[in-house]
Amino acid sequence: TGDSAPLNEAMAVLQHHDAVTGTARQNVADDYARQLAAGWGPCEVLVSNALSQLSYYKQNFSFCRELNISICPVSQESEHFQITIYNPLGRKVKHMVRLPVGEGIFFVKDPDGKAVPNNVVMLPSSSGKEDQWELLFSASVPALGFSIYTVDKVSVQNNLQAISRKHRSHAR
Amino acid sequence: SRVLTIENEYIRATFDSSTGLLMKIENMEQKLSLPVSQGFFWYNASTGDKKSPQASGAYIFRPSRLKPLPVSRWAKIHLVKTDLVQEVYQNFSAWCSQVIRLYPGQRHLELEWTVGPIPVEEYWGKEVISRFDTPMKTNGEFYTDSNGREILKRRRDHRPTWKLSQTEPVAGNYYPVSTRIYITDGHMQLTVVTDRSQGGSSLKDGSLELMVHRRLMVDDERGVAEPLMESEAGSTVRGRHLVLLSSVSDAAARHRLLAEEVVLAPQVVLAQAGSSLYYSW
Repeated sequence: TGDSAPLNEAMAVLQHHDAVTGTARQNVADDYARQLAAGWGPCEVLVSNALSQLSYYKQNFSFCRELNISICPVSQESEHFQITIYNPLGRKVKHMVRLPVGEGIFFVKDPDGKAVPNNVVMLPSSSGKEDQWELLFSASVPALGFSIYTVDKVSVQNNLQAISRKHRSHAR
Repeated sequence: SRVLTIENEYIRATFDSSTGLLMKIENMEQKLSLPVSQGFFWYNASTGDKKSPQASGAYIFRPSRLKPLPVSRWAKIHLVKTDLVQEVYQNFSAWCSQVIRLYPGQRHLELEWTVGPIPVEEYWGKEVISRFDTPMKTNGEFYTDSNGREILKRRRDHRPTWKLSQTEPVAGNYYPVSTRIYITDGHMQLTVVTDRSQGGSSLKDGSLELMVHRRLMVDDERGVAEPLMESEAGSTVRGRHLVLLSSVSDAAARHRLLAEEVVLAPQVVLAQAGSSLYYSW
């Protein structure tokens, strides 16, 4: 069951105690962080339920809380995944989606099934770390609504098969 | 080449390839050009002095000197140019880096900074700022918002309702920045939209600065009884500054819409393949 009340209460506690200014002891600040994290969990369920109801599809939604530091297990490990982008603004927006991925070629489709131009860029690696890649594409999202984009990782084998099919059809 | 540029149909940003620092922003749509030098600096936090025993702390910002020290005078850079993004990675030090990027169709320059963990081995508290220096003649005035609503004019060493005797030339000119800060010479305007509330100021004409991170060794004795000192290695902070250069007449419409997009940003949710039809019952 989704619930926004725990996050609502956690926010109320934080705002009442002026928690964002760093004017609390470390153990109190740690407790604020605990309350926020505990409040966000049931909110994720609430958002998942809302998206299922609006899209008429039940899915195993995943919220990547560490996308700002390029960590997202779903996009990094899956060969096929969906991205739902919700726009809370009262006007249409274009949003550049950036997701950490493994090295490769990707095929991105918009909600109408049309191919969307995308790039995979390599982030400069800091010493001792493996190369990191990010998938970029521009998403268009309606006012107070959402768009669902699908991403497929194109394996080399699939690519060769597609090229060979194309050649055969040209020969015919 | 001595210079390096990233550009889209509206904006061009030029970098000095020998220092790796931003040196110019151009608005090609409005034919505006502004030399801008941007870099990271840090104020050494006061632990109290002859004038006052007040130390810089969570509640109090009180640098020991007027001039901040540069994190580095140059940055190691890495350029990425593709159809969908152009970005310059700047590495200032082991604890301070930034990516300056432009996407197609975007009318602002995006600066994504990463600062921390702030080193404090020498027991100096550090308050890190990002500073933009331009030749704009701003007459000691700059503008900050108040809770994302009204924009208020701020004048250096001045208060509109009483005669100020300025005792803290740096901290006494710092103001809260909820979503944006800007400077203008009456012709063009340089606006920085923030992704979180920060402190900001313009301590000399044409200059604009925002505090991005701080780590202090001494408590300011305002009741918490702990210095603003993260335990263990310390924390790393990542944020974005969105920079707009435009004519004064056009600026308000631009920064209002941009700030809305930052505050009410799109939410991204992922799902792995495989779904079943959902019935509300």
